[in-house]
Formats: sequence, structure tokens, C-alpha cells
Amino acid sequence: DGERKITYIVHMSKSEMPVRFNDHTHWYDSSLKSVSDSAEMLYTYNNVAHGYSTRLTKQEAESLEKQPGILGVMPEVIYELH
Amino acid sequence: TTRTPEFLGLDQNANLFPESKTASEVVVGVFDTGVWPESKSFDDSGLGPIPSSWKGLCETGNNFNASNCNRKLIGARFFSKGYVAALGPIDESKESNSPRDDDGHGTHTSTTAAGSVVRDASLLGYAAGTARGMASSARVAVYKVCWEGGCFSSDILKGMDMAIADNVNVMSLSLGGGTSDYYRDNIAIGAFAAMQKGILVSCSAGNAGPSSFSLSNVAPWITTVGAGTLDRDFPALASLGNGLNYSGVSLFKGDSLPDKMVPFIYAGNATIATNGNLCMPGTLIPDKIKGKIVLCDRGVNARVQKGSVVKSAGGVGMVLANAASNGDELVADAHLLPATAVTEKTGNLIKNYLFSESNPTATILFQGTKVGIEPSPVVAAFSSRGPNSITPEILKPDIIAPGVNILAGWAGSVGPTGLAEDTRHVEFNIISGTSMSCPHVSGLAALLKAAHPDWSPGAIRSALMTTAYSQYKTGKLMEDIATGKPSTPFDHGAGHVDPVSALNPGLVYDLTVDDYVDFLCALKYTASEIKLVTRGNFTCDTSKQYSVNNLNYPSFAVSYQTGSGPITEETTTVKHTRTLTNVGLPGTYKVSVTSPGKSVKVTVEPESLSFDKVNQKMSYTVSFTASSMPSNTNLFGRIEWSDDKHIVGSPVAVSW
Repeated sequence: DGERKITYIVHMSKSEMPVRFNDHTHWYDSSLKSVSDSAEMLYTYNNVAHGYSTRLTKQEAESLEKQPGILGVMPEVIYELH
Repeated sequence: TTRTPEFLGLDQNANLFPESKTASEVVVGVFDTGVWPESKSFDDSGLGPIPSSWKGLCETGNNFNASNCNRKLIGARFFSKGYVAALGPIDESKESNSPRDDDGHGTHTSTTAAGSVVRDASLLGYAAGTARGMASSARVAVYKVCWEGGCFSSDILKGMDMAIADNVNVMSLSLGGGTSDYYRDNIAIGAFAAMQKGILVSCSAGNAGPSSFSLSNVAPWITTVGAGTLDRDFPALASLGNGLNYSGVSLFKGDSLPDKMVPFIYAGNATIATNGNLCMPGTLIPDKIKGKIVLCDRGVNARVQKGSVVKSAGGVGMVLANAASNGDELVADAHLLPATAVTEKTGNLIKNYLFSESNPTATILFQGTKVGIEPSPVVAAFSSRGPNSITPEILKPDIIAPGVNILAGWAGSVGPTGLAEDTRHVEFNIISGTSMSCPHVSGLAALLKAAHPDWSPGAIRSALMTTAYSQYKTGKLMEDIATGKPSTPFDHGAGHVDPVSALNPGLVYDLTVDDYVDFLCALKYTASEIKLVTRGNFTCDTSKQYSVNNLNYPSFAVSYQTGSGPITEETTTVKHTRTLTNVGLPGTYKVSVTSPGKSVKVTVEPESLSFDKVNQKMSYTVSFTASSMPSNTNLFGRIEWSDDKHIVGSPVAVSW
């Protein structure tokens, strides 16, 4: 189902942030809005990664992955207790 | 926990460990199902002010407010956005939208790592004693990232992100799932960032044993923990009508069986379902079960659920027989009806009786808690096993620690079985898993961090690994309960943790961030993949020869399947280089090698290392020369450096 959204963790290359952005969160937001008008960030990550998590369709994720400054768009993984 | 402090020598050697004032500067972050703050294990009596470096906080929410934290439980956060986005709003009638633990698992793991001392602890009278976490003076910060529907990577990553900002010193994650390249592995990515900040990350190895290649959390910057048994048991005899008694284990407490033999039936003969022998819900025929003890086979559904199924069908007791994969491992449960768990072998003997007797009868005799069981520890059958499927040249698990029948704190809102119909309230529960062994190591790492604040996470892990043991005091090799045979480094890694020896290891194999980046270069990761893991602009030097074999790891895994290329000649030599750092007094260390076998020649150059001062580093090279062997052949050995006061041991695994 191409319309089904799942959570992705989007890893960005902070050193490639265009100079027109003062704040990395604005850059993250701009990258997200370029593939989806409705998607919102669940979290932004500052220490473990440079990036954010969001809900996207498969096509949106593939489109985002091709953009400059994107290192990877990783689908959510569900872990279990041991 | 009760018993593990004695089993690990913590209580007998309390004077060797850091003063509580130093230990109380260390913060253990636990990523799990949250916390039951009313547990006596979070009593903060005697603890001084919260460390000034602490930046975390106690978040408020459903059934939880800031006053639930104190000088012991100094942080509590919850992360549910990923969970809610995937599965919808949290049903607050079932789970608290807050750091509160409605499951018990998170309270168990956090109190195991760093719970305060609690006298007269027990589960329904079993495992009675004084309970304490491994680092009983350390502070606890909980990060609730697991919910009824699972632990979502977006939530875990944010939890780790915050824990780094909060300034935890040790991270403990008793969770996992699947394996993937490190740049796709969220826990590996989070752990790398933690390691960069000097935080030791300890993770459970998984419960997918005894199958090979079943490990989780295998990144080399993670400390991967398998599980072993304690010297404690909870015997409960299955006594049959033919006069024979068979040993089993149980944590049942309640109304006993009638003081006479009662009818006994095999579940597989009281069902029309093909899998009725497993006592799955709705599969047993009540008319055939009523008033009887039922023998169920282990597997598929939870052990405690089988007891509940028998009880609701009118059964009065249960004998639970292991499957072949469980070997002789007996896991005790606080069943809702009189029940005992028996080995596969015993189960077969009991089945022979059931199938040969026209009116079989039985009863169960509960014998309480016994300690001093030998041999112990033995590797738990469920503990996940190597080889490492991602990087065969890195031996995993790293170490084993107590993980079978562990008593620790529990949530007040959930019974000891975790079943909805279990309305009992207990302060402590006894459960098993690598989830339980991981926080033991997290707490011990916190103790080492307190004793040696300047040691890196790699040095702390090295101390734990090189002082671990894989032989009993009798000299006999440690046993694997899945096979009844000696366990191997693919089962126990460097061996069973020995915290007293780890305090003073003599030498350590230290590891820096740059060493791990070189390792990623050796894996031939692209610049983007390296950046995904490290977030930094590291570039691999095209003129430099990187080798996975040169990561300064405290163990050796020699793989002739990958990395070394095909065996084209009669013998192939693989070289590993290591650097030892002196963390003790000046001394001369000499090497000794236990050869993996005639087909592998191991030479160490130089054979002696003299250290004049503390923090001095010296390197050595090990050459493994092996002839061709059939694939899937594994041989094991050991390399030890000793100055007669310390033994710095490393396991060796050679595979084809």
C-alpha cells in the first residue's frame, strides 16, 4: 500500500547544511516539507544522530533519501525485551 | 538481587570496592519498561546530594510525578511518540503514560544494576535474604522506551539521546532484535555516541540460544552479555504413583495439593488439538482435566500461561516438561497452581509412566530454596550464542553474568507471572533471561567506573573480560547446560564475570574512538556509512592498511571464512596485533598459549612485556597458522599474560 505511512529515522549530514539555514532544525523541517506537506517530526536527535524521526509513505522516504545532505532514511525497528 | 552479591564475591570483599561516596557519583541509565518508584530498592537513605554533573529530570505523567524521584532514583523519563504514531494512543487503563512501570521488567533490571540494600527480601518466601543492586550506592535514571506493543527504535534513540545529555555514566539495555550492519542498527548507532562521551553501554545478548549465530547487540563498542546460572535452586519433586520421585523446580506458593496421590494425565491425551500437549489456551478438554495433575510440554506459549490454562480447565497441578532445545535447563516460575518444571529427560521418563499405567497418579513436593548447587555457574540454554554474524572477527558475547532465577524488584501493579489473572502483589520477583544478566554487568561496570574514574568504556570492559573465568575452582571447564558439555567462547565469551579480580586487572586492552573508526574503515564502510555511525567527518586513509584483526579487542576470533580470503595454500597465517596498557604496578608479563589444537599453530611475538610505569603501552602480535579444515569447524584456545600476580586472559576462537 503506497499510501501507508510508517516511521523512519532520517539521518542528516550536518556539515552539508546549506548556509541559508541558521538552525539545523529549520533545515530538517525544510527537507521533510519537500517530500510531504503533512508529515511532522516525532523527535529530533542531537547526540546520537543528526536528524529526526517522522511518518512517511515508502515513496516519500525514497524521495527524501535522494536529497542532498541525507545520509540515510531508516525504517523503524521494533525491539523486544530479553 | 539476593545471592548474586555473595556469588560474585561482592559481599565478602566489600572493603575492596569504592567507598559509597565515590560510587554514588556514578549514574546508571536503564532503558526499559519504566520504574516502580515505591520499591524499597529505591530508598535513598544515606545517599548524599545528587551529583552536580547531573542534568536529567523526573518527568511527570499518568501515575507519576516529580516527587517519585529522590536521591536514589534521580531521573525518570518516558518516550512514546514512536509507539503512539505506530499503534495509536496509549490505553491508560492498561499502561501509564509516564515513566511508571506497569510490567515489572524495568523495575527488575534497574534494581539489579543499582538497587539499594533491602533486608528480608523474597518472592513468596523463596530466595530470601538481603537484596541489593550490584552498585548499591550508584544513582539510577530510568528511560521508559518499552511499552505493551514493544520497544520502538525512534523512542529508544531519543531515550539514548537524552541520557547522553543528562550525563549518565553507564547505559543498560536489556532488549534487542535482529541483526544488521552497524550503520543500520539503531542501538549500535546510539551506543557509539554514548561511547564517544565515555559512557559504557551494556546490552543483553538475547535469549535465542542454544542456536548458533543467535546474538543481538554485537557492535564492538557494546558490551554484550550472556547468561549463566547461580548456585541456587528451588527444588520441587514430581512424585509418581509408582514410588519414583523426579526432581524439578518451582516457585509455587499457595494451597498445596491434597495429602495423597491425585490422578495424572498427559495434556496431549486431553485435547483434540494437534498442539494440545503444549497447553495452549482453549485446547484442553475440561472433563478430562478436572481434578488432575497435567503434564504439559514446554514451547510456543509462556510457561506460566500453561499453568493458567490447566487451572482454568479444572486441573489441580502441572508438570512442565522441557523440550530438547532447553536441555537440562530448569527455569522456576511462580505458577498460579501447584507446578514443577522438569528436564526433557525426566519428562520422557514421566511420560513413559503416564503411557504405561492405566490409572497414573502423582503429587508435587515443594522443597523451598537450596544454595550451594554445583556445578555453577553453567551457561543458560537460552543464552544467545556466537559466532558473530555481522563481524565474525569480533568474538561475541563478551561475557556472561547471572541471568537464571534472579530475584529483584518488581512493579506493585502486576503479579509475579505477569498474567492478567494473577492478582498477587509482590515486592520482588524471580525471573530469567539475558535481560537479567545485562544489568548485573551494568552495575559492576558502575563499580569499576567509581574505582577508576579515568578508565574508558573499553578499559572497563577489558578489565571485566580479561579477569572472567571459564573454569571452576576444581579446574573443570565451565559447563553449557544445553549440552551438558564444556561451554565454548561462542557460548560464554571471555567467561563468567569476576568483579573482584576486575578491580585490579594489571593490564587492559584500551580502545579509543579512533580505533573504532579504523575498524569501520577495515569493514570498508563508505564515508556516508561511517558518518551514519559516528556523525563525524572521518575519512579512511587510502594509503593505510586497515584490518579488523587489529581492533584492540580483549578476545580473538580468527575466521578463515571471511576477511582472510580463500585458503589456496596448505596453511594460512592470520596476524592480530594488540596493545596492552599497564594499569597496575611495574612488572614483567609473560605469555602462555593454550593452543586451539594441532591444526592451528599460535605464536606470540614478543613473549614477554616489561612495564616500567603506569599507563605505559606495549604491543604484541599473534600469528595463527592453520591448515584447511571443513567449514563450520570451530576450535578454541586461550592467550594469557601473567606477572604471577595478575592473569590477563583472552579467549581464542578459530573457525572455518
